[in-house]
Amino acid sequence: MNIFRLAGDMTHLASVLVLLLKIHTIKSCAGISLKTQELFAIVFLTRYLDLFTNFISIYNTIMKLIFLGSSFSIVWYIRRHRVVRRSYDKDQDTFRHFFLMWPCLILAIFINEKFTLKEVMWTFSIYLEAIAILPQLVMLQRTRNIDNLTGQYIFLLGAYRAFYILNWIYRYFTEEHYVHWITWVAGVIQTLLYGDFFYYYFQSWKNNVKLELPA
Amino acid sequence: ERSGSSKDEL
Repeated sequence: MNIFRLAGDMTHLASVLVLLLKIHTIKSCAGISLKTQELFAIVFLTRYLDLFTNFISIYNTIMKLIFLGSSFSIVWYIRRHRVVRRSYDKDQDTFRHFFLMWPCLILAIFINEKFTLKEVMWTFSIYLEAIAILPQLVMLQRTRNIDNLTGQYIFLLGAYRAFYILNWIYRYFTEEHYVHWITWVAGVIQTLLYGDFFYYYFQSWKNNVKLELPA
Repeated sequence: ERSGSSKDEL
């Protein structure tokens, strides 16, 4: 494991912890898109089908369990928790997110590294992750006012993607036969989606003002 | 067997 991969995993982990912290301690999910959280839960479920059959390392298994557990508990909190669910801005979160799944599934059936159920589901999760943030970005654009924790959550998610790209570049030059077009193209698209947000995040940080997106 | 696998990533 290289430093970029570790930094990517740690920012990913931090993003999940920030979101759980917000939900658990403030008992609020204001500004958070349930649609995006549901897509992330599906992403992890379909990606980690090999959790018990393909052992890579203790680190890998624990991280997979954390991402699975946290994504499903976040969805549970927003949908079921007596207090938290009242802070959910349902009217601002209208993205028809399940429609995003069909193109991903069709693409995964036709463009994959191997045509087996596990491999197609894994590829599907890669495609779905690339666009899973869209409902959240649409919601941000609508509410415009973003509280600190929500801003940090999305910033950390974007940082995770950026570090993964550096990790791929590093691995390409240091490992033999490390070429994965599917993950790379999907990963770059995913990272580009955060570009706009990053711009405004850094602007507000530089000028020391509250993060607000333009209408 | 290829040495680099994307399956060891999360």
